[in-house]
Amino acid sequence: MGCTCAKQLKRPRGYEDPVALASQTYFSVSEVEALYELFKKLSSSMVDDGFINKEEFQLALFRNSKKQNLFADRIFELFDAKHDGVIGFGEFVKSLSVFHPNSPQADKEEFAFQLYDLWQTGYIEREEVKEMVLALLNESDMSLSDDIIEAIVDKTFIEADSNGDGKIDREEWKAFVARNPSSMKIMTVPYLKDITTTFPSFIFRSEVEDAD
Amino acid sequence: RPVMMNAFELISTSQGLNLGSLFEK
Repeated sequence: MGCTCAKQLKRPRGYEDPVALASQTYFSVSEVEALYELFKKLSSSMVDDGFINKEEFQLALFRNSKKQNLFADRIFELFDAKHDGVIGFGEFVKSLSVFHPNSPQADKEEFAFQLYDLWQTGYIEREEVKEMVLALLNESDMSLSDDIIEAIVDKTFIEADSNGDGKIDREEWKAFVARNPSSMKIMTVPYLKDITTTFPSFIFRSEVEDAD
Repeated sequence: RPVMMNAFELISTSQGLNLGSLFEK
């Protein structure tokens, strides 16, 4: 249809169809449009190229583009579904959808599992957990003795590694987070539920009416 | 008596995992 083509031509580079993105996520069309306002801000903070690069992502999380952080790196890698070193608008919306309060618990659990499976072996291993604890301590400028760190890792495996093989598989992970819901709090971002009030500027620009 | 947190509870306090900060102006 001529009308649709005209709209596509007007779309900035990298701006995927909000109707299509809404149909694949827990966001409405208006919310996808509101997320575009945020995406524009983040993707132009250093290089205005329509993509969020690693430094722009770090800048948004830490107000510092040079801050190295193991967890921010893992989140970036998971958002970058195409593995091309940058986050496009579609990748941004689809990944954020997992963090929506209405997103299913199973999707959140799977995302968190992949996040913590640093070496992508299909298991969360003891060495990975220890590395993450050390990274957290480093980030917080805290220091704990190796004995205490080992005790924290031991306690974690006693609670999570039900079959005692030294690694946490997906089934064990699901059972563990069911018993420890506080570990999954990071997987829900309450702002995503009222994104249109957080970024209201889209209202004056919306081209598409929500079907719902 | 204080209860020791498990590693994932500790890790979940990382600022690098706090995506809410993307929305804070």
